Amino acid sequence: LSTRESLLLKSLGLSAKPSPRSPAPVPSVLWRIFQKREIPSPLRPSREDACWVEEFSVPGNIIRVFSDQGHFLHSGGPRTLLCLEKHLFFNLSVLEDGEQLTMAQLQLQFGHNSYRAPSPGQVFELRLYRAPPPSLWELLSPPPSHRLLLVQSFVQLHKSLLFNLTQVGRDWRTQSRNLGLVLEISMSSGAGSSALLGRPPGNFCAGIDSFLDASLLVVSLQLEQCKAARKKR
Amino acid sequence: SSYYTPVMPSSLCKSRRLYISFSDVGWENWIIAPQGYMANYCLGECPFPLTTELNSTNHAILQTMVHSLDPEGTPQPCCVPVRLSPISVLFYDNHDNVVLRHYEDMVVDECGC
Repeated sequence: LSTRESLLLKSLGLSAKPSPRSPAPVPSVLWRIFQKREIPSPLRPSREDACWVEEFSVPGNIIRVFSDQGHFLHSGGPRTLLCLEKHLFFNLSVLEDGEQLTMAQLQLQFGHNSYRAPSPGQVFELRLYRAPPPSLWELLSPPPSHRLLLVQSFVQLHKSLLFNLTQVGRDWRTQSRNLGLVLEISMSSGAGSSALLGRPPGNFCAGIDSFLDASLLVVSLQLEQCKAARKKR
Repeated sequence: SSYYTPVMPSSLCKSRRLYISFSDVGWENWIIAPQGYMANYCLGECPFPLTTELNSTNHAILQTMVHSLDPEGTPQPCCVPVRLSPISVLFYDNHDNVVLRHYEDMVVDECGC
């Protein structure tokens, strides 16, 4: 039976029978997409469309949500406006050769349940860098500007922040180039920050410390399985 | 000389329902949904003359004729899936990632000769 089982699992694109050790909760977006496809309806998209992810308007027949395997880097210290510094790493080696990555979306989730009224002039700044080689992390903090991927400032911290990392995800298909990201959230060193200096970071970082987790949703297309099948009678 | 033996309707080529519960095969701890899979299969005869319900190809019609003339040398046409539908499976992969995967042509809806 185990030989047959492994052959069947292989045909389903699995190298072995999974035995989840720390199963993450199922992201609600996947539940929604799954349940929508379960509902038989005459309006069901034609088979070719079945390789199209309507929710993200991209081609794809596999959607994976990768959990972050990175760790927190030191925060605070000489750069007192820094609230959060974390290495993010997503292992995309599970994508098979025949798969085309069509979308990668980073989600940062926070656990606060209410919006805090910001202090006057309090603006947060979020930066994402391509991570330098691990041996240089300590030396390169913050990472050099040429590694900066995006900067976003915000006053109100939402429960979830989404970033399109499709091009970065495609680069990561080459494993040697996948060193992950460095996420930094700090007080913007703008007008109001001087009034905040001198206060402990925990004070003006309130909200950011409710950071829960980061995950990467990747949509990929396996052309083999989306080719037109035998002509039907 | 050709001969004609009437066939009971239940033995004609058609889809046979078979539901497999993932917990029966020990997959319930990594497959999140659905609970099981319609592993229908095609079984039954394609006798001469082929009726329209049997979804036959022109080739199959000829083959039943030849089979009726030479039952030992030429087999009956095969009973195979002619309409299939896809399924989506939500599961944990070997790295504890949550995966929603779409598999084409997985459930046999209709059979034919």
